[in-house]
Amino acid sequence: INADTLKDEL
Amino acid sequence: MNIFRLAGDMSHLLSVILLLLKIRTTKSCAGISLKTQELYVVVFLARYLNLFTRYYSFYNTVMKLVFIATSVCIVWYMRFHKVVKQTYNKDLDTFRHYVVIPPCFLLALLVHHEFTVMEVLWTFSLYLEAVAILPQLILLQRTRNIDNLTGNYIFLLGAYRALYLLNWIYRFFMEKAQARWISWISGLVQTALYADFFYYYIKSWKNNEKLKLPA
Repeated sequence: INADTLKDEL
Repeated sequence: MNIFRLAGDMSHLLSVILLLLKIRTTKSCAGISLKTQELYVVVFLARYLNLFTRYYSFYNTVMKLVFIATSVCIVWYMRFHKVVKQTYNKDLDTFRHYVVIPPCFLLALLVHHEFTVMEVLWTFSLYLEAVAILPQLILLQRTRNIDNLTGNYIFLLGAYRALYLLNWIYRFFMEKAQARWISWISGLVQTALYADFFYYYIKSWKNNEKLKLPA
């Protein structure tokens, strides 16, 4: 999983 | 998306629906902190700027729009609706919420993953969200008669945070997601703030009594 992990969360 | 994350989002969504329902049907916002609601508007606007820069999913986009729209709507009701605004406990809602904004922003400038506008704003929103519930918890403590809707609203909001913690644990182990200390610690702090409330909420529920916080 890339560095943007958790960025898909709200 | 795992079950904890989905349950967390649904709990968050439900909390907002419940609050709007309370305001619209009872024409009252008694017990609700305008300060907290205003902080949420700032949180969502700062965090969901990535709405314009990156597409994740239809679900993600819709939820972001819903949270921005509903938070603005709630503030509008509390400030401008001619009946609702008269029920606002202005004298009890005294937490000076604007004082938490600069420290959160400063912290985001100092502690972040990447020094870009979007990343700093994202981080700022995490720090601000962690403390945004404080005015509401303080108001709650000062409210003599906490109505069920208000109690349930805060419970759902806290449940959302607790479920997100489980979601992170799940993602860390199951998706081999890398550690995200900023999100985790601010999320942990945020959830911890609800601990006291949870204790009294569950106690009153078990004893079938009305929710009352000790002064």
